[in-house]
Amino acid sequence: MRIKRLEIYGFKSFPYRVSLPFPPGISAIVGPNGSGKSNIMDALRWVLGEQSLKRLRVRSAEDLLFAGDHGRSPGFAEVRLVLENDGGVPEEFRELPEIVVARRLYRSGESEYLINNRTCRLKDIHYLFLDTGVNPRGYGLIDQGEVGKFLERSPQERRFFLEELA
Amino acid sequence: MRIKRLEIYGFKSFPYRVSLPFPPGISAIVGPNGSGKSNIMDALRWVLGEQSLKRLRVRSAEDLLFAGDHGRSPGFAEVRLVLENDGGVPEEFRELPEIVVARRLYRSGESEYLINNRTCRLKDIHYLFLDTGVNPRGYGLIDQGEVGKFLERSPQERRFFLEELA
Amino acid sequence: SRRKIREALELANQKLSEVFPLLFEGGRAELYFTDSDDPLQAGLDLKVKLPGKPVRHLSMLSGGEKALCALAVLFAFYLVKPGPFCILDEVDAPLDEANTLRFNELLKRLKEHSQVILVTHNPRVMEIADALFGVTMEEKGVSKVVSVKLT
Amino acid sequence: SRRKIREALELANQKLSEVFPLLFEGGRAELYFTDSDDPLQAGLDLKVKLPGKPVRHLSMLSGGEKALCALAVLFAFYLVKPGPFCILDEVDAPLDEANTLRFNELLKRLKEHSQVILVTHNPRVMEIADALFGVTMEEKGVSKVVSVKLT
Ligand SMILES: Nc1ncnc2c1ncn2[C@@H]1O[C@H](COP(=O)(O)OP(=O)(O)OP(=O)(O)O)[C@@H](O)[C@H]1O
Ligand SMILES: Nc1ncnc2c1ncn2[C@@H]1O[C@H](COP(=O)(O)OP(=O)(O)OP(=O)(O)O)[C@@H](O)[C@H]1O
Ligand SMILES: [Mg+2]
Ligand SMILES: [Mg+2]
Repeated sequence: MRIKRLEIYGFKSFPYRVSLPFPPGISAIVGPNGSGKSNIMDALRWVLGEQSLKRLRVRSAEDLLFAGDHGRSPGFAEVRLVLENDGGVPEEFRELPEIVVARRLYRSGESEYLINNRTCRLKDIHYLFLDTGVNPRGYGLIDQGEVGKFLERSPQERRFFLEELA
Repeated sequence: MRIKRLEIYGFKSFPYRVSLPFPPGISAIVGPNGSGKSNIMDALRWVLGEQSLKRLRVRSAEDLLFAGDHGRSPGFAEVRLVLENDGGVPEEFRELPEIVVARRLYRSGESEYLINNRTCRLKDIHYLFLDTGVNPRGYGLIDQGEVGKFLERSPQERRFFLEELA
Repeated sequence: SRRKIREALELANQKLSEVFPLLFEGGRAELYFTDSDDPLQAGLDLKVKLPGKPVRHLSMLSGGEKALCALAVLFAFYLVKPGPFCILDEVDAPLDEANTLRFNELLKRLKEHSQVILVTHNPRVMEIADALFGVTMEEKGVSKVVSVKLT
Repeated sequence: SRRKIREALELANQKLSEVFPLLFEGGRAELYFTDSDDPLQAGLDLKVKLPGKPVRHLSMLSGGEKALCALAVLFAFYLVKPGPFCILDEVDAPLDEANTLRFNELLKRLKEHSQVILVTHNPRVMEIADALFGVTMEEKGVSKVVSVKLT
């Protein structure tokens, strides 16, 4: 499985739809302080099912909706992750060349998950990724400022990563 | 008051005596990872009377003594701070052009403070710096990785800095 | 005493309103008491306004923005009651090119009041130093220092 | 189950002994169980040996050394069970020039197993990327992205 594209609309500092076509290999996200780089990382964590507001650096789900002074205020926030499917997924998804996972949040506070444009539950997202090694809390996602902290964590907290391996 | 020179001997990764003559203005300490830059900052905090082992990044006082594989193992650790005296100090120090504050730690575990080569207590060091604004815990000393944390601290912790101002 | 703490806050905010726009074009920041009306009990919090951006609470700021805010507050304290020296260990690590140059401006103003000693990996910051101290470990585990006076 | 966890530790240590010397010339590191003999209760700790240096506990390491150790452990986990993608936000900030080049070697090996997406301010790291995504805020408060394919 690999990411073909990440699309963000109305999430944090992105009022316009942006699309990031990630190639295989290494992609570098660059730009000035405060321009929105870590917001892209938050979008990735969010679409993979992240539940913790603290990990998303907000106090309430409402802070995930674009809130700048700019005129256009989109009615909802949406992040779509377009994945190339090369196996490892459950039976019903095997034949599809591409899988699209999406998450939406409306100003009303309602939120929904979608797989290939059909609404589903968070459980279905977890089930989809079960044997692929994808996990928003896993060792594969390191937040800004976290790298030095890994060693400062307690042995019990570090054990969590080993359990993923087992 | 300003720092004329900092001398380090036998403290952390410094088995040989080194001397840093700081000019007025801006001094930059540079060098590769792990070469000893933050150890110099620890030496400064220590000679100013820092008591917390955690702030000095050690578990026991013994870790402050040079412990490398290198043949020469100095019998003690000593940091000397040579200060130019331009007022603000208590009466008995007023006439001296220079004041030298030092701190020593012996392998036996004993430690001593010195002002102008005469042993004294930690209280005397605090008394010396009382009206000069020098304080190892104050807003004037920011550790590596701390700058982002200032905003993450609780309002009660931040208040400490304001008290210093009052 | 209550009066003194209130006064200190007043002064700090005055200086902050001078310093903050140096680091954030058009921005504003203010320190205020929270948790209690009694200055002897209250905590200290910071309200920040950046042009065009919603900053409902400090955790919405980016890594670099947080570092700059903290430096602005520190510097404001310095201007109220300058200490003889200011010691900074890699506080410029999260900053981009443009903010590093603003940080340099701050250092130049700081040096008018105090001696500044800082650790940095950033060549842009080294450029404005009056002296450089190179720390090396030619012999494994043994630190040595070479000093170079620049001005 | 206990057997699986013990096996995972075994495998992680094997990979760590391959990766660690890439980042620290001549160094060694080992993960081990602490707090309890039962793998289902025990915590995970790390022992590090750097040539010529005493590392009695991890807090004696420098900022840059801590970052490199954490990256070595992360990478060892990756080699045991590669995830499809690895996402890193400014993990290279504390590294000096020489260690940045070692980090780049690590990234090149990582990309054989997984897709790597990273945020960086360091031009040395940008050099090895297959694609660059520039994030800007020309209009205050509004993020836009411009992508540049390199290879
Ligand atoms: N809901 C929102 N609506 C609009 N803007 C937001 C929202 N949430 C956060 N922001 C803005 O996004 C900016 C932070 O972006 P981000 O943390 O991605 O920066 P960055 O590019 O990672 O910067 P750095 O290099 O300093 O880490 C803040 O200035 C904040 O005001
Ligand atoms: N008591 C001691 N005896 C000998 N060496 C020590 C002692 N305490 C710490 N060290 C060594 O000092 C090194 C760390 O130095 P320091 O933290 O000053 O690095 P630094 O120059 O600040 O690096 P960075 O740029 O990564 O922050 C460690 O590698 C450690 O082994
Ligand atoms: Mg960021
Ligand atoms: Mg350091």
